[in-house]
Amino acid sequence: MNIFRLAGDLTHLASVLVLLLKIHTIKSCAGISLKTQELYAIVFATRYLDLFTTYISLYNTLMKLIFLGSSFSIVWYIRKHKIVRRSYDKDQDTFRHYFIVLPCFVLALIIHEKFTVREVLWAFSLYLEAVAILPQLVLLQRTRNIDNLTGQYVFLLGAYRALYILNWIYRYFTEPHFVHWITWISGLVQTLLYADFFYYYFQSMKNNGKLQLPA
Amino acid sequence: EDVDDSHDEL
Repeated sequence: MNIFRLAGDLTHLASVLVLLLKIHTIKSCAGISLKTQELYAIVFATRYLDLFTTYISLYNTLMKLIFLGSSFSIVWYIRKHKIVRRSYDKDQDTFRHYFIVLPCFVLALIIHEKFTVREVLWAFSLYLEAVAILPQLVLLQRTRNIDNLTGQYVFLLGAYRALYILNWIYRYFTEPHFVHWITWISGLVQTLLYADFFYYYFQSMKNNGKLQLPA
Repeated sequence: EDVDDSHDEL
C-alpha cells in the first residue's frame, strides 16, 4: 500500500469521525443529507459483500467493518434518534433515491468487468458512490450557511477522493497490469463533483471567513 | 499471471 492510498483511507475515516462527532456530541445533523448517508450505506453494503468470501488483509477487513458500521449507524441516528432527528432538514433534503440508484444499477448491468453477481454489484457500488454526494451538495447549496463541521466533513470526503486518484497514478506506474477503467472513470467523476465546493472552501479559508456558497 | 488486484481497495 502506498502513502496516497493510506492517506486517502485515513482522510475517509476522518470524515466519518467528524460526522459522528457532530451527531454524537452536538446531537445535531443540521445540514447533513440523509439521502447521501443512505446512498453510502447502500454503496458499502453492496461493495463489501466480499467481506464474507475474500480475505485481503486485517486492515482491509477492519476498514470495511468500520465504514459499514458507521454508515448504518449514521442513518439510524438521523432517522431514529429522538434528539438528533429533530435537527434533520427534511424539507430541504428532497433528492429522490431512485433517480440515482436505478440508473447506476442499469449502468452496472451494462458495464462491468465480469458478468457475475459480485462484479456487477462492485461496479454498481462504484457508480453509486460517484454520485452519492449529490444530495449533500444540493442541500449545502440550499442551506448556504454551512457550519464548520459540515464543511469539514464534505472537504475531507473530497480530499479522500483526490488522494485515491494520486494512488491510482502511483499504482499505474509501479504495478504491472494495474488498469481499472471502471474504478478510475467513476472515481474521476466523483472527484470532479467536488470541484465547485473546493473552490468556495479555499476561498473562505483565504478570507478567513465562513463557508458560504453562492445562491 | 495477473494478480486480481481489483478488489484490494476500499
